Amino acid sequence: PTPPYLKWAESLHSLLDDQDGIHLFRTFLKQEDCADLLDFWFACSGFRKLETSEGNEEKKLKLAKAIYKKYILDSNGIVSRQIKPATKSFIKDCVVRLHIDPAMFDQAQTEIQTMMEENTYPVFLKSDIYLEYT
Amino acid sequence: LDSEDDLLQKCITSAMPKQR
Repeated sequence: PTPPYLKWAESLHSLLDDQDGIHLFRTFLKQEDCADLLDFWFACSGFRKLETSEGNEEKKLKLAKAIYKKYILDSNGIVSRQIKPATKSFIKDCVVRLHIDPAMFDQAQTEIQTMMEENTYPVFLKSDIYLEYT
Repeated sequence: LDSEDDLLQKCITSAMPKQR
């Protein structure tokens, strides 16, 4: 069978589908001071997965606010700088109007994913940290 | 009640793949 670390080189999704891959990629991003990109990406997936059960609405609102505050509000943050202004105002609008939707972070997540696919992921595959691991 | 950071951390962890 193909060793996991070779699969990681196939696509960003193969990398993010593996615990060890995530761990190594995050260590690399941390060195580059941009681990927030990965944390945000997972936070968006986790947010979408939250089930709509009773009592969850309050939790969702709290979580949406927390994601907004941590990654988007500070315009100097690594995540905020990579998200289009229109996308940021859409999310802000959702939070301000308490209009919480499971898909409210989807566009922002896509933008961060594209950035990782074009930038940090290929650099990771050429990094010492990955090469030493393999 | 969970603090915002705890909530965020749990959310991030919940989206990660489970142990092989």
